[in-house]
Amino acid sequence: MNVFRLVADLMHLASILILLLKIRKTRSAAGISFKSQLLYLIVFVTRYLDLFTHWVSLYNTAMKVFFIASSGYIVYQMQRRYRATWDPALDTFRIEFLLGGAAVMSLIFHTKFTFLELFWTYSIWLEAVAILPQLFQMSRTGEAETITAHYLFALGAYRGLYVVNWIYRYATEGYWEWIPFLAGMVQTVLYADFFYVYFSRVMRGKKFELP
Amino acid sequence: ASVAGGKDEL
Repeated sequence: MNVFRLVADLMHLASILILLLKIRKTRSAAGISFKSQLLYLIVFVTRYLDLFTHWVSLYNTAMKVFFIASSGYIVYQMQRRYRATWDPALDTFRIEFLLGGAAVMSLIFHTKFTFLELFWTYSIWLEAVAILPQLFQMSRTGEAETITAHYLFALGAYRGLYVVNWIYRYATEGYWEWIPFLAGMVQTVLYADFFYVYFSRVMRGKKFELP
Repeated sequence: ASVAGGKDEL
């Protein structure tokens, strides 16, 4: 564990707490892409299949349980209590391409052809693009609530900081894995426009609006 | 201790 990974994990934790707070406070899931939330649920379930077979630490297990449980809770609540508060007509990104693309990528690029390893790799590739339905929806509406922008910033910073963690681990431990590195880079590039608007507008107290 | 294959990460 190093400071980049710890802060990254805490940013990830914070992002989910901010999202739960947004939904509770505004009593609405408006502006949140259900499809992105569904993809994150698939990402965490497929990545943490080793939950019961591979013990790392209490920290590791607690975080895994939290990420699976919270993403499941959000997907469930968006379909139940908050079903009427968000508009599926705005959430039109075709996630079949992302699900299929990640499957093809993990079948071609993986380190071991085993059940757990393939699902882990699938989750890595899928996470890289899971934000696309959310970004697509925001590009259609052209704006986002400030709390939603904070949520997305924390979520994007999490994987961005993991990229820094991988560079640091390579320098200090000689540890290197190019699949998560490349996927993390892809995700960070996809976030570039969002980060630009976040830093230039939201952090200066203005509303998140696309030019 | 680090685990091979990055499985100590989240």
